[in-house]
Amino acid sequence: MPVWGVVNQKGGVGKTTTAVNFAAVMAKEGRKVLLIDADPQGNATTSFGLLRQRSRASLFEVLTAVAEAENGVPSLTDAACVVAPGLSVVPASMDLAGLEAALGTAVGRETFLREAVDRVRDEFDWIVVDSPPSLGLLTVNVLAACDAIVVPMQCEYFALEGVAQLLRTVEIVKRRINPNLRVAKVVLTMYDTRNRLTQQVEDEVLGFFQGTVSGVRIPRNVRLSEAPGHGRPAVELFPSSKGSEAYRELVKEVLEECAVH
Amino acid sequence: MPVWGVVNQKGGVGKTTTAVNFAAVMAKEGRKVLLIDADPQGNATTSFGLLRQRSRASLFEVLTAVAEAENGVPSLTDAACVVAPGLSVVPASMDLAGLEAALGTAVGRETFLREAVDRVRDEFDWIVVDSPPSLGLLTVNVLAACDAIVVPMQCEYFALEGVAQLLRTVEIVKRRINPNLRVAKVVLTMYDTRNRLTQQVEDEVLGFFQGTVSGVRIPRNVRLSEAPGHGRPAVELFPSSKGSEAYRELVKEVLEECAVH
Ligand SMILES: Nc1ncnc2c1ncn2[C@@H]1O[C@H](COP(=O)(O)OP(=O)(O)OP(=O)(O)O)[C@@H](O)[C@H]1O
Ligand SMILES: Nc1ncnc2c1ncn2[C@@H]1O[C@H](COP(=O)(O)OP(=O)(O)OP(=O)(O)O)[C@@H](O)[C@H]1O
Ligand SMILES: [Mg+2]
Ligand SMILES: [Mg+2]
Repeated sequence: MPVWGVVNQKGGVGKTTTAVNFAAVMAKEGRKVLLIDADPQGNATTSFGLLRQRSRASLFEVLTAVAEAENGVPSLTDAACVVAPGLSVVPASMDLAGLEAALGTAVGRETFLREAVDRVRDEFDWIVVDSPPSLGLLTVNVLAACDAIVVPMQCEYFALEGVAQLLRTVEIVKRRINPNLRVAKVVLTMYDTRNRLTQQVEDEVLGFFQGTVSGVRIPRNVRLSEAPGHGRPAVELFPSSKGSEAYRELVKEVLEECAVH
Repeated sequence: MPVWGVVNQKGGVGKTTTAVNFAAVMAKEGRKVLLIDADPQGNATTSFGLLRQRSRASLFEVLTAVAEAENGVPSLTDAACVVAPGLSVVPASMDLAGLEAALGTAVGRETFLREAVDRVRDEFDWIVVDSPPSLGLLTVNVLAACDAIVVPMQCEYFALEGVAQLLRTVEIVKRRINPNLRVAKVVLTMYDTRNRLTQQVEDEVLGFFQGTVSGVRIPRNVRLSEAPGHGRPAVELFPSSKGSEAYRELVKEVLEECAVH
């Protein structure tokens, strides 16, 4: 059962939109999916209309339980909310922003999420993790816990700037903490063929990443940005929109490749 | 001499684009401006074609010198590169991403930037600080060092989500570290009148922020995203573009309001 992180420290490139719709389509395809929101902003949490309620356990409590070597309660499954058939979400909360301060010097702080994931991974067919726009402790935890990452990239100039930093961090985590880690997919998002810059950046990204760039382009599509306001994924609310079609294609591509291995 | 931070933990909302073009227009208006890049991604640094060279001092060395109570060398002025008449930029470097780990437990870690700014503020008419998409130590440093903040906001659903978290952090910094701190301007960016969501979010933002929302809307304009590839601000390269016009209007609005006070 694959554990995939959606990672890119550049802000606003479509990490949450990708994580949410990818997970939702996987569940529609009959897989049992866990979506973990590891971003203190909690956008994946609100994409399913889940309020970051104090009363329920969130990812912060799960990681704290791992850090304090308690009996591992609450686990990720305890904290997960079922949001659709075959799809559960572990909500984020604002406390996560304080993780670095709270657990920043604890032993093994980089692998708390991995410990929590390893305890529950047999219960799911796919685990997807949304991450914050930074390369701090939370993102390192995501890289340590995952088998592979999906890198959403906007076709903008700054996207190229950030890739070198991201790959350097991936290499370090791979060397020191998680030898299995690989970049499974680079996905071009908010793709707009009318924009000259899109073409230029696309050519550079294709040259740089060779075969890992998905053949699917996620178009700029207003339905994708409208859906969070309704608390449901776009692939559910606007299934025939261009954005939803693209995410279904992406999942199809991924499942075909996994079947081949 | 005002010190303004450009802050919003939501990623990709136009913080760097606003900081860079705002600073460039201020300098064109004859002010002596310092732009500080406090984001480890270094997008404001590359917007002026500055490579994050190891050889030159960057913000990380300045903050480390403050932390280690050295003679304050290098200062912000030592690290600054003159990029246009009346405009200097203090570059960011990748090391900044390690600031929380490196200085995270040092005494006074939240006010290193303020100490560095206070030493040089008399040399400039305006200081503008670009910040990363997070509410961690770097952004707290920015909030502690500034008199006021500009909050760029995209008219998207997630923009509303993040505002409450941002204002909570501003309140805490104001109460504990920087009583002068205020939200000077909220600026709506990538504004697209054809998009229904834009109107909805705009109404909510106007209701929430009342008078602090700028009357200027920064339109979605491809010239703004093309300029970084050329290493110069859009207001210099494409002065008659809609994006550049809007940033000139924004500076005009700010200067008129300052003159009134
Ligand atoms: N293909 C798309 N077309 C149109 N809008 C999109 C698309 N993908 C994402 N968006 C919108 O763009 C904004 C940024 O996307 P999103 O929040 O998913 O990015 P992110 O990388 O998760 O951001 P952050 O770095 O803040 O976590 C959101 O308002 C989202 O609704
Ligand atoms: N008004 C605009 N019209 C079109 N494109 C824009 C506009 N403002 C910014 N952009 C582009 O959108 C992307 C995001 O903007 P920018 O990098 O300035 O945001 P940011 O908030 O600084 O991001 P981060 O959170 O990663 O620091 C960039 O590629 C930029 O060139
Ligand atoms: Mg996100
Ligand atoms: Mg930026």
